Amino acid sequence: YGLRALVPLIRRGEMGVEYDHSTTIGIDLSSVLHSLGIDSESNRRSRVLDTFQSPWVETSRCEVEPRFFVPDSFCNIPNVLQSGPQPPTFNSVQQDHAKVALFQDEALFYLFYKHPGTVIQELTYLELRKRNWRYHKTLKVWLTKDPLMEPIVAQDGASERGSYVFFDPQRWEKCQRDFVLFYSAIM
Amino acid sequence: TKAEKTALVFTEWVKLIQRLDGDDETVLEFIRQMIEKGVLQDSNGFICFMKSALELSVNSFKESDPTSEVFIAIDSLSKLLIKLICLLDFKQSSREEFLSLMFSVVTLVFSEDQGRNDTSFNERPYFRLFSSLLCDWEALRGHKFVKIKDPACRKELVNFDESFYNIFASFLHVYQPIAFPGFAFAWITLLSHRMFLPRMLRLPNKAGWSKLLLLFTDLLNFMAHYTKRTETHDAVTVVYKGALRVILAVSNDVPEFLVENHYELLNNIPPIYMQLRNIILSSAPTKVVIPDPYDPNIELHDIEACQVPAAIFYDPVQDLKGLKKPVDNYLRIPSSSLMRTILSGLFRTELELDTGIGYETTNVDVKLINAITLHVGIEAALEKDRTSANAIFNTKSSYFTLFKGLITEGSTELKFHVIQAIANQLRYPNAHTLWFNYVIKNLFYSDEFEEQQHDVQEIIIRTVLERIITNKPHCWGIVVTFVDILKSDSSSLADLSFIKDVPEIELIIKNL
Amino acid sequence: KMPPDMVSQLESSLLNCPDSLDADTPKLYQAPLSLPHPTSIFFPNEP
Repeated sequence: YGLRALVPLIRRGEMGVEYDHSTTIGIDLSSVLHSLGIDSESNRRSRVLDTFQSPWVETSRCEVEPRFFVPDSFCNIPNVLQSGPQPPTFNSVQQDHAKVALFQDEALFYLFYKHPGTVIQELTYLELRKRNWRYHKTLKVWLTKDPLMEPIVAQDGASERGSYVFFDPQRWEKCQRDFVLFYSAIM
Repeated sequence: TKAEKTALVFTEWVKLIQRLDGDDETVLEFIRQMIEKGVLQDSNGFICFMKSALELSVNSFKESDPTSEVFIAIDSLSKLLIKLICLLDFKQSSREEFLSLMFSVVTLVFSEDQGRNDTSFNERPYFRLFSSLLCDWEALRGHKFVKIKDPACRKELVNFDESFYNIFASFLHVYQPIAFPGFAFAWITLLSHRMFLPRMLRLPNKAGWSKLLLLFTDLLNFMAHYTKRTETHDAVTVVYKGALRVILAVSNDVPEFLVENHYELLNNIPPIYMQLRNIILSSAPTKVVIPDPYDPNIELHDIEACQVPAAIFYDPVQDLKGLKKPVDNYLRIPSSSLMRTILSGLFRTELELDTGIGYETTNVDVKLINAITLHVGIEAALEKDRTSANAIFNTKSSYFTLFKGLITEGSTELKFHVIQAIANQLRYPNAHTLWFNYVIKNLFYSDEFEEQQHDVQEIIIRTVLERIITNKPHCWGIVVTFVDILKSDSSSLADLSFIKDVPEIELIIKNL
Repeated sequence: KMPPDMVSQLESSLLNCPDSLDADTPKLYQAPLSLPHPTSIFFPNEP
């Protein structure tokens, strides 16, 4: 019950006694706290349990949908998307396709990035192309020509240099960039 | 057969609910017909339906292509059950009875499945059922069940909400890892589920805390049972890592739960899990400001928070067994006969295995010692408010002499566990920490232990030091106490023989 | 000591441990526009 009992904790294997240090004196918790989204420096306490994915990092493979509430006033809104006094219904791709054309660019970008692998992602892709946006396969961003400047096509006709407007999904805004565009890189 | 007929009805439901939104009139009509046409007309009908629907759903999970939507049937069953809680007529029986009946059928199917399949039992479909029930209930209960148009039904559901979670917790208690090891990892994941744990922590008036505390003690109990000093099974170590993350998250979101239940939680943690113990004891209420414990000018009596007793949810008095009277009588009128009564009540009738640091068995009732210690601390803080500080900050007071007596008369083992119990109360700034800081320092400097003094001092240093050599977090009260002892000029620690005898410790003390 | 059959049950539980996908919110009825669709492999596949 005295101090000698602590020696194997300080130096492994002392006195012929072996403890699992990771569970006795423990570990540096900063990486565990980070994996939980807990910022141990700041006093701001975020609520991590509301979006807790799993007790183990290895099984926390994806975000989980937190508790949320959609007020009625957010649903069944009449007189939008040319729906007249009835709220718009989205229950057939043919009819809905027409409605997609009524969305602003940002709404299309949102639907494209938020709902991967779904019908709406395909429809927004088609609509954005109609509006002369092109999707860059490697950069994974949408871009369109800067209307004020004609790009210069390269000798080999495989690319062009010019000024383009990109939509940046991280900052959620359009930004202008000079860029060399390879035609094979867009779709 | 009847089971096949009900399976057909359930299959129809699964197809329907994938094509229509749950609130669609057709869906409600389907349920109404299930009730009117006798599928769910009474408990037996419901049990038969529930059993065959669940078995069908579990089998469909087992037979589905793992890359497909393996949980469609399970999710459909969950949605149906939540709808029934809303739509059934609960004049004859209550929603509580219905939910308990439902979970009982799940338990029947679950335990049959686990018994039949043993190690090829798959916990995932049952996990998914519980998880989806939590999600579907959460979707319904938003803004006090505002989606329920019928005011009477809405009011009933608002009142039922608390029971939903507590009944859910009761059945989770049935599935605890010691009872169903084949469900252990699903169980821990359910305990920490984002639609369950935050809810149980935040139900009004801590209505979920009792059941939640029971679940956490189930988890710690399982770990305590199967944690050995060296050959702990890997799976148990994985359980430990999960428990650590969950308790860290609780400590971040609702530390009050750990603060007010620290006594009961510690009764179930294996003593070698020192960091986990520190995490629980380092928790502090969100609103308490923690001064820098290393500040050399810190004066505990000047800290306002040290005048406020710590809130306690699980009252240790319920664990005092037959010693409540002798202890309370001793506090009122101390006597050596009462001390003898208390001492003799602390020894176990049989040896107990324990995974401690430096010991593997206990002859004393550690839980009872913890209960007495905290109880005396609570009473001391009350006494201070009732009479005066001098009534308890006084080495002649019965509150202090009770500990001194236990340590003087007790075996080394008893000394150790009493001092450990006191150290467990050196937490964030509160009146108990303040008083136990006083107790442990006066025990350390007391010259009334004669030849036992060095033993007592060594145990105190060991108890405090083991909580400091552990990785963070460190308990504020422990650090403050240790700085006090280190800083004191009356006896430089490094000269004490029991420290000089152990070079590693001497080095640490010198550095500190 | 943990009995052997308990060890194997615990290990099978660890093998089948549910992950965050298992714990995600059930999505039964999906409006036609949100139904799965084979979009280009170059498109982002995580929200």
